[in-house]
Amino acid sequence: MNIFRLAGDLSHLAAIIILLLKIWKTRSCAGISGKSQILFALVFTTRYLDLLTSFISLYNTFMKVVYIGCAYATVYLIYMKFKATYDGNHDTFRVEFLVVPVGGLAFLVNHDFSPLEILWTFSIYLESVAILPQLFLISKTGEAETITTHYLFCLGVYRALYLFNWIWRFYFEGFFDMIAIVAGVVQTILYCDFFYLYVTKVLKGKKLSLPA
Amino acid sequence: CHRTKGKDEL
Repeated sequence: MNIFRLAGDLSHLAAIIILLLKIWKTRSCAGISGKSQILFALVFTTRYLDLLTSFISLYNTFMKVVYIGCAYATVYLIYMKFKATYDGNHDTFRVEFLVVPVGGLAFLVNHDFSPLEILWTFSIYLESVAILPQLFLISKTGEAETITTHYLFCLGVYRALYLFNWIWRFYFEGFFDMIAIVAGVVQTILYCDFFYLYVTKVLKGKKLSLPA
Repeated sequence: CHRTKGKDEL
């Protein structure tokens, strides 16, 4: 555990909780892509199956359980409790275009051809693109609530911090995981355009709106 | 490629 890793995990946790609180407090999930949230629930479910097979640490187990629990709670709020506020007309990204190729790639490029390892690889690849329905929704409506942009910013920071974590681990522990690193770089790149808008607009007190 | 058994990263 290093400072980048810990800060990354906490940033990830902050993102998840910001989103849950936003939906809960405003009693609305307008502007949030339910499809992205379903993909994240799928990511955590397929990645953390090792909860059942191996124990790493209390921290590890606690965070995994919290991530999974929050992901399903978010999906529940969007599709059940506050379904009436869900922006289904704009949330039209075709997730099969992500899940099917990612599933195929997980079968072809993995560390070990075993069910758990393939599912872990699937979750890594899927996480790197799971935010696309959310970014697509924002590009369709042309704007995002400020709190939603804070959520996205924390998610992007989490991934960027993990990149620093891997650089650290490579130098000090000789550890590297090519699958995680390549997927992590792709994921971080997807946030770059958003980071730019966040810094130039949201941090200056303006609402994030895209030119028509 | 080098990786520890069991995933310590989240």
